[in-house]
Amino acid sequence: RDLMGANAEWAAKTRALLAERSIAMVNVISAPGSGKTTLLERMIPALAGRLRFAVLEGDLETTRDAERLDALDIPVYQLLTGGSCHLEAKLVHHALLDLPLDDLEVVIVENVGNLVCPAEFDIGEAGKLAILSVTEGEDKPVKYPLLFHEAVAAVITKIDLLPYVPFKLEECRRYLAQTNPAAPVFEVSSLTGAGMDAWLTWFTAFVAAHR
Amino acid sequence: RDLMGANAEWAAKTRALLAERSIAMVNVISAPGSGKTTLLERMIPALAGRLRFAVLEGDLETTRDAERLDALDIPVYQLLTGGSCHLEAKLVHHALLDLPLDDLEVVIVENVGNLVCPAEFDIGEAGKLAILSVTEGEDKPVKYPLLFHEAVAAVITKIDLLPYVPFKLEECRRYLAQTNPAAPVFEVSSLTGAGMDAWLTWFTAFVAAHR
Ligand SMILES: Nc1nc2c(ncn2[C@@H]2O[C@H](COP(=O)(O)OP(=O)(O)OP(=O)(O)O)[C@@H](O)[C@H]2O)c(=O)[nH]1
Ligand SMILES: Nc1nc2c(ncn2[C@@H]2O[C@H](COP(=O)(O)OP(=O)(O)OP(=O)(O)O)[C@@H](O)[C@H]2O)c(=O)[nH]1
Ligand SMILES: [Mg+2]
Ligand SMILES: [Mg+2]
Ligand SMILES: [Zn+2]
Ligand SMILES: [Zn+2]
Repeated sequence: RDLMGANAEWAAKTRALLAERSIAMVNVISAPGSGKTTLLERMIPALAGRLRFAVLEGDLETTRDAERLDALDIPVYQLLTGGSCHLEAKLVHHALLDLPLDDLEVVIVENVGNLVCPAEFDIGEAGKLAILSVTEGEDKPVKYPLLFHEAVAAVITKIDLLPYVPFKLEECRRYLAQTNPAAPVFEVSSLTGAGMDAWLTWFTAFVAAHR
Repeated sequence: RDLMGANAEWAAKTRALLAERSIAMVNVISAPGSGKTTLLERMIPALAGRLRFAVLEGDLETTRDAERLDALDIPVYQLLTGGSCHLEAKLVHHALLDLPLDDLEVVIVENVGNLVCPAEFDIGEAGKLAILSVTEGEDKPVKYPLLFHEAVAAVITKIDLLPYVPFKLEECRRYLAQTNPAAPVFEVSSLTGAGMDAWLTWFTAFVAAHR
């Protein structure tokens, strides 16, 4: 039985559902602890006046991330895999059906913290966002290429730590460019707010173009 | 066909092989960029006078980590999975057969950077070492519990960054203790050398007890 084929069918159903409702969905993927949830905690309040958001929060265990985002006064749905290392299209599709789709413009999916498997499973998104923190090392785009190759944009996070870590920013940008010449690269700090405006401007334009 | 059963058989073969040669093998597991390779770059020169090491280096792509460890003048074998998110016992067993086993006392396996899947696959190790950096957040032991539950010890890395990150050390230690009361927890910095002596003392004792 073709498991990847079955996944692709559910992803297609999801694309049809979102197109029908003019909703843009993004699939946020990174290693554990790169700062996905914290980035959403900054992005959503900054944009909530302009765009109606919901979040599908994927984790193995606990509802901690969903609880953090729930505090932002938007619909949040926690998907618990119990051990599976990535979200699949069928699970995401059914979760979407439980959201107030008539009142939404953007759905953000925070995938399970994992630089490997999530990139292999299309969940019907308009685009994947690759998140990489300066603490992880500049070589991640070449050591875990699929995600960075497929992403529509890359966000380098925690740039407030640059003075204290050996991270080679230019080398990282070079690896990102070689893996994916088309994807823009943003540098942000969720702590200080540095780089946030440029990132929010691009994100808003991407959403508008994909609804 | 029972894939997990087949894996268990190869793990058993590996345990027999290592027991026969009085070799202790440890399986180092963590998220991408937690500092596994850098920790080995500090540990191995510090102990190479006392113990004969080899490393099996697991990655999806590139030989970067193997090249870094090769510079330490020990046998290093790079395992490339090409996309698979964890090392399996059969692959590790065949790699071991290519090492100079008669001249070794310790084999360190650096698993694929992934907090989820590697912990599910016994590769015949004497114990798993869970690595977690202060930049990833204190909640990782409860959000990705299997690894921390099964580890014989946990090493909290990059403690030189503590002044600059929101990491709650005591909360992290509490989660580690609740997930695994028996496993000792070490705090180290590969950059400054802080905590390294205590960690090396424990590691040396663990190896001696499992050869
Ligand atoms: N210094 C600094 N730390 C940050 C920044 N953003 C997030 N962090 C910290 O990084 C750690 C992990 O942040 P999270 O947002 O929970 O990371 P995550 O990617 O959602 O983690 P998972 O969902 O478990 O994969 C926390 O301790 C955050 O406070 C930043 O811009 N600068
Ligand atoms: N500040 C600080 N940075 C560190 C420390 N140890 C490692 N790093 C940095 O963390 C980044 C990742 O280190 P690696 O040792 O390559 O991490 P890894 O876990 O082997 O990564 P993968 O094999 O790709 O999963 C690099 O930029 C290192 O220089 C430390 O103790 N302190
Ligand atoms: Mg999160
Ligand atoms: Mg490494
Ligand atoms: Zn997986
Ligand atoms: Zn896996």
